[in-house]
Amino acid sequence: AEDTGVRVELAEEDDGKKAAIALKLWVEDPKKLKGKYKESGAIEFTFDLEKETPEGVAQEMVESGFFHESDAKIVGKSIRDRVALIKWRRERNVSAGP
Amino acid sequence: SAAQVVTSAGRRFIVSPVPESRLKEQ
Repeated sequence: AEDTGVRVELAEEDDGKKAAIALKLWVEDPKKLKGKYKESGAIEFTFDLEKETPEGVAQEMVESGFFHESDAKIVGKSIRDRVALIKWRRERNVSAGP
Repeated sequence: SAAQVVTSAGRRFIVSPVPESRLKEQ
């Protein structure tokens, strides 16, 4: 995935079944952000793979004051990349069988 | 220590310190 300066990782091991996964997001390279970033640490949240969109979560982070509006896109993309990888892994495990 | 932020949509964000080992060297 492209280096966006924002790192997103699983906060707990993915069991491959739950729609809601726990993710952890933090800024690795503040220089890649356009707006002012509130240096608060890692943000942990749950993400529903079926009902939610990465951009929606990014917007909520902006509204909560973690990121500037101009960085919603880069945060959303970072979450989207990680979510795509998790979905890909799940599909691969399903097709590989037990 | 972790802090919690609950958005108007009901989402909960838990903020915790990033382990130094996981930060890129500046």
